[in-house]
Amino acid sequence: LPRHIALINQKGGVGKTTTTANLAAALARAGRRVLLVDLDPQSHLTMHLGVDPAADGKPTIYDVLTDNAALAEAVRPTAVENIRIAPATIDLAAAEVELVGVVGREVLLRDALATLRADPEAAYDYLLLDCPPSLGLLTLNALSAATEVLICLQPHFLALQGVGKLLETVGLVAQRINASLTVGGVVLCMYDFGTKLAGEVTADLANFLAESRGKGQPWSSAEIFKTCIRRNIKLAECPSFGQVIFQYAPGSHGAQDYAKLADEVMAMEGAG
Amino acid sequence: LPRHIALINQKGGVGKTTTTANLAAALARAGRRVLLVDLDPQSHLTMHLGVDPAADGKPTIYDVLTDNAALAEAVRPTAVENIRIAPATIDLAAAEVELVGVVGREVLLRDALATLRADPEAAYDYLLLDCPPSLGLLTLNALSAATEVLICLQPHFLALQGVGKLLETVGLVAQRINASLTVGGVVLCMYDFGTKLAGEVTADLANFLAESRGKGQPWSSAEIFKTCIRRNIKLAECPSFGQVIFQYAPGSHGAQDYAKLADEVMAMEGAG
Ligand SMILES: Nc1ncnc2c1ncn2[C@@H]1O[C@H](COP(=O)(O)OP(=O)(O)OP(=O)(O)O)[C@@H](O)[C@H]1O
Ligand SMILES: Nc1ncnc2c1ncn2[C@@H]1O[C@H](COP(=O)(O)OP(=O)(O)OP(=O)(O)O)[C@@H](O)[C@H]1O
Ligand SMILES: [Mg+2]
Ligand SMILES: [Mg+2]
Repeated sequence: LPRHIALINQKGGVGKTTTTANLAAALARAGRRVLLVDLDPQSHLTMHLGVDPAADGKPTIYDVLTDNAALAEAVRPTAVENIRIAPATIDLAAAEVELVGVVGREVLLRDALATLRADPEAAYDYLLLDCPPSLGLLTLNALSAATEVLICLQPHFLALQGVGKLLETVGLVAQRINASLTVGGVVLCMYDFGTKLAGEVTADLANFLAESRGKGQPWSSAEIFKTCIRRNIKLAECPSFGQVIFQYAPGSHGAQDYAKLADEVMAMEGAG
Repeated sequence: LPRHIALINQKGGVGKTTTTANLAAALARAGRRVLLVDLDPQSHLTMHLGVDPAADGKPTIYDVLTDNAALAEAVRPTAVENIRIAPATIDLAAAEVELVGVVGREVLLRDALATLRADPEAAYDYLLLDCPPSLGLLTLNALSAATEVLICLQPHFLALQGVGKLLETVGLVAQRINASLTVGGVVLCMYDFGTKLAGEVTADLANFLAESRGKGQPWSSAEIFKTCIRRNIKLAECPSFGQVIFQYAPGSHGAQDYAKLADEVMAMEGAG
């Protein structure tokens, strides 16, 4: 069964998009077929993969959510083998308000994915959902469609503050909409090894997760991934070329770290 | 007349909150009376100033916008002389949807500020509005209430992409709601001097602004502030103590940079 992973954190600028793009690329290099869905109106994942949704006139995620367009029609290939994407456009920013009165507005993506899976051409092993910096309707659609959540976190104080609210939201979706939703783990991004702040925040977070072990919450078996994604300017440069790190700087720390993260993510396969 | 400055960028994690807190502190050190309004449901500005909105039972910004509470009631002192704050709570996340049908929902804050100004006790020289990472209703309230906008920008490719849409939104608010709104300037945050990316993004942005000179847009006289805020871990550490940089590390680069930025901002006084 394909894994549906939502990359979330309502704190802005913590590495969600960078992780979605480069984790996808590392999984694809290992032979996994990856489908990406960009749920952020900023469309940064779409840009990162060098895709221009306006170029071919096909529907985008906005059309799928607000106009019942078929998800299969919105999926495009990318320059990376084994990666396809359903791109976003800025129109998506209006979706939350446009869908206020729509019945079942939180599960529109889940249902669109169900029709996609009926199409043998559309087979994939991993679905990665890049989310905007909020816990609104778009993120709720991702959580309703996901089998697991990866929390991207910059090891800074402000970023840590929102984790409680984030887990509360995951808990509500698991309770009311998607019973199979679990937290797969926390990915530490933009890790500055030379600072004591990173170590302190990591320790705080590890304690928090340890305390919820065995308490039957969706995050009760979540851990911090051993691989930290180190701060590395090449990761910030590659989106301007529409490339992933393995195309732009295959020997960099960024490429090494995302390859190792993918190994940890793949090692969880079958643990269902 | 007091200056009303909105710190905006829909891109997450670019330094909006850090700049609001520390620019306010530098202005306060220079004797300016500063009022802060936290418009982000994450309430990071509120935390940064060590304020706990639940401690005193007074109304918050959420109550002002959705329940007609008096802004004067929501304003609290902070540990920093000359700085007061109207704090946010997570409830604010519901405001956008709760206010969908309300007439004039975009100018609720502007009108609340008008009643505050009638109160002689509440006099201030600067109002700084910290915005969430979106161009939704909360940011629109800030733009409708502001006299000028400071765009906080991390000199990265992804952060640069949204500037066009940001200026488009500022232009619409200036055209339809707030004719006096202008873009005061762009503050470069988390500047890594050792990378070529920062230089390239800065040059791109400077060209863009130069091309709009004299075209009668709200940003036609905007410049990039000469002061770059250098990346400095002390700026990421101080919020965990509920302190601004001048309390936590007065000799740091962070303190120097924000003091210099405040000098540039104050030098614009009277230019209105
Ligand atoms: N490990 C890293 N080292 C250096 N720069 C990074 C790293 N990861 C991400 N970046 C850069 O930091 C910025 C924030 O990352 P990114 O955009 O992926 O975060 P995000 O959580 O998706 O942001 P948003 O909340 O706006 O969606 C980007 O400019 C990105 O290029
Ligand atoms: N100059 C700097 N040097 C180092 N760290 C910084 C600097 N400025 C901000 N930070 C840290 O980077 C992170 C992002 O900054 P901040 O929270 O101020 O951005 P923001 O734009 O307000 O984010 P959001 O979009 O989530 O509101 C925070 O953890 C902050 O402590
Ligand atoms: Mg993103
Ligand atoms: Mg902020």
